[in-house]
Amino acid sequence: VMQLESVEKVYRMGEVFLAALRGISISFEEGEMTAIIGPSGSGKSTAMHILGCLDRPTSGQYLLEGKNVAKLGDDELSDIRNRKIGFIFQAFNLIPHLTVVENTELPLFYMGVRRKDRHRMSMEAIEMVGLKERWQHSPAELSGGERQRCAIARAIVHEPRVILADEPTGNLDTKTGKDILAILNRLHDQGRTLLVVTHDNELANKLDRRVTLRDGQIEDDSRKVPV
Amino acid sequence: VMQLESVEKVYRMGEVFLAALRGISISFEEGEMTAIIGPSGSGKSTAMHILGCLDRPTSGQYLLEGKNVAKLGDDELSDIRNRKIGFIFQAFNLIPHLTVVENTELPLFYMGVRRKDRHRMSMEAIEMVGLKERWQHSPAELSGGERQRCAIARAIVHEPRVILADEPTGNLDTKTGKDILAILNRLHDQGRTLLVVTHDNELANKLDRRVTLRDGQIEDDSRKVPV
Ligand SMILES: Nc1ncnc2c1ncn2[C@@H]1O[C@H](COP(=O)(O)OP(=O)(O)OP(=O)(O)O)[C@@H](O)[C@H]1O
Ligand SMILES: Nc1ncnc2c1ncn2[C@@H]1O[C@H](COP(=O)(O)OP(=O)(O)OP(=O)(O)O)[C@@H](O)[C@H]1O
Ligand SMILES: [Mg+2]
Ligand SMILES: [Mg+2]
Repeated sequence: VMQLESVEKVYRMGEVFLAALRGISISFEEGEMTAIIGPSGSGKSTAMHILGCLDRPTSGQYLLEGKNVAKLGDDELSDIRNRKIGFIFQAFNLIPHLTVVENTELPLFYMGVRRKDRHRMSMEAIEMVGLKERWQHSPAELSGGERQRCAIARAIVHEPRVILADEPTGNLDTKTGKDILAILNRLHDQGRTLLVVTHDNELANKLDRRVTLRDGQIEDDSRKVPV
Repeated sequence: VMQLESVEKVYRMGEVFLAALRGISISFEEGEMTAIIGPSGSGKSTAMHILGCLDRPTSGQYLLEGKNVAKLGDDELSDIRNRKIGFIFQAFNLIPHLTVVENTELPLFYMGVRRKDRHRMSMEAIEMVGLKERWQHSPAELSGGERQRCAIARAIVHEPRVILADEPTGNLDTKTGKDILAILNRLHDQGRTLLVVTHDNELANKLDRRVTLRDGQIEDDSRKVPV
């Protein structure tokens, strides 16, 4: 369902060029749950932003459900991004002046869902991540792990077919981390496609497949080695 | 060296009052390294902000080196905060328009250290956390774990006597996390006092002492139980 072909990403800072991804070719099947691991700075978030249509490659192709993303217009791209993909950001990226429930409703708002349904569906997602008592807090009035959980609620509320989770448990205690993993597993059981960037090796080893990045390249892919 | 007596912290949001700390009494000795653990939302960061003189309790006393912090003037408070304490924030709190080296130099700048020495000491701290090749990047041009490491460099560059680390390894891979822990251990060996909030139970069990918070109260303190 997602296919990268010789994708490169070069950041430019003034005269300096930094290659964060140096030619990545990989495909993810529908319904697969993959862990993406690798050292800090190896290119995981950069790859996730390209897969989530939040950034474009410097060169190479990205085929999403067979369509070349580079050839899609802005409207079609944001339609795919808002409807089909749920993105859990490593830095949460919550809107500061909106409350937990208003942040969580955003994907539904873009899809034109009615107010009453938006509120009901958002409160369900908020309850699932254990944040019910904080639904009216703004992000500054939340703990680190509570902000992370609000970001998770917002990424799953519209039941997207693809969920891209960038470090979804980094700020959570073991028990809360397990609750979040149970939610992701349940979404996977429903046939959704999941990519999870994680530094938690225990979590990474439990998933169907494990891809290792290093210095902007794929160092290892557990699916390639026939078991 | 730090003593909390019946400290409460109540956040007020409009008409709603939320007690994040409900009467905490605890003391930390000089040279001790303590892990602070507990579920997401249990009050760990709130306690760390009070210990780091970044926030004041709603009631109760905080004695820092025997002095009642509530009675200190703003100048004396910021002097203690800038010279004696190094704070690693859970959300990093880097200044967006400053580069890695400029962010790291900040504590030395407040202490009036000369430019040449500031630069040299900052580059040493930056090299220690493995961020040398990124010293001129601004925070937006860094990965999540690189931002975390810049926040760590900034907290240790002025060799403070007390280091308060709020989740210092949440965004780091295992190897980089171990490098950071080695730095914290080395600082501890030099006689400094460390408090480390962490969700990593393996790390927490390695430290001299482990304090558990739950719902704004101390649920457990490993130092209290004679071994
Ligand atoms: N400014 C604020 N206004 C209202 N409530 C707040 C504010 N800051 C924190 N809280 C609440 O106080 C409680 C304690 O927050 P704190 O940040 O200390 O938790 P924590 O133990 O650090 O959690 P985490 O492990 O998720 O970082 C949380 O439930 C949070 O919602
Ligand atoms: N906007 C940018 N400009 C310049 N360099 C950047 C930019 N964003 C990221 N980088 C660099 O690209 C490299 C890859 O970054 P990326 O965020 O993908 O890493 P990561 O694998 O997610 O790391 P982490 O585990 O620390 O989150 C990093 O070394 C970083 O310094
Ligand atoms: Mg990242
Ligand atoms: Mg916290």
